[in-house]
Amino acid sequence: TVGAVALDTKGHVAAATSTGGLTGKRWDRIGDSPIIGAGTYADDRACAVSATGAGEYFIRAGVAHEICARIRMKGDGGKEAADAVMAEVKALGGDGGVIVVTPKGEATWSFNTPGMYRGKASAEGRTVAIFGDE
Amino acid sequence: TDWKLVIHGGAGVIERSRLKPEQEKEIRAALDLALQTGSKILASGGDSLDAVEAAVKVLENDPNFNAGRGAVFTYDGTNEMDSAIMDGETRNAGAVAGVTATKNPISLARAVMEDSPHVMLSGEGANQFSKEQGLEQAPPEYFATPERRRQLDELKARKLSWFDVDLKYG
Repeated sequence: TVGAVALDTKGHVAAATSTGGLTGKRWDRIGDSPIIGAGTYADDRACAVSATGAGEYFIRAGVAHEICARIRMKGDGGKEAADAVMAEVKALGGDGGVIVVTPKGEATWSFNTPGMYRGKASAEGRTVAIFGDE
Repeated sequence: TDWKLVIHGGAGVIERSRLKPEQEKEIRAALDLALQTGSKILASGGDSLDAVEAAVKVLENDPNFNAGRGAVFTYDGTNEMDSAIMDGETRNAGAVAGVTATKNPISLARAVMEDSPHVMLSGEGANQFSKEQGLEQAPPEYFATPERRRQLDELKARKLSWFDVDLKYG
């Protein structure tokens, strides 16, 4: 699954997610990617989120919307909210990760797998990483 | 406001010992190209919506990732793709599920958001909407790659669980 979240110079956020699904999937299985609120969500009042991982768990936790709700209603930071919701996913038995940007300019990620293909960019430069210890 | 862009290309059991140096180089280059593409839009004052679509299209076009070209196979040996996009300013959203012929599914999700009254379309209806919108179509062989076929064959031969295979390769 691939995805992107962005904050533009006008202060607006957006999220996009795209996937091939799950190897060997049957019965027209649909994961979290096209489920607005699970794998993808954007709200200028909170953040933009794109997720990757075991989709059924992300749907149950309502991951993308839950992260935004924590930021908007609880005052969490982006990293704090993402880590908390990914801990819920882990507790349910799911693995994966999320990327998050907030209108305040926080750009972060959280994942509970050994690695995640990921990258960040801003006016200061670009960073790409794969492994968990990078 | 300072602009920001974050991308992902999948999460899972990604270990240094199992990732070939050449493949790691290709993946890092693709991630960097996606960042460059989205950054160019944002740095010139463009919209976040345009930036995320452009960045995702780069990754959809790269066979190293599980989206677009390089998407994993279903049990029946086909490629079915899902995508979604959302605008934080308006909370407009568009999504597609189980599409098979749109070269860049993320652009189809955006077309659903902007050119239909709906949020999600699926299957043959979504394919039809894509054609009606004039989006670029691609044949099944464009999306299929030998490596993804090998992974499906491995899953069937070893009777691995679906999640094991996805987390290993997705």
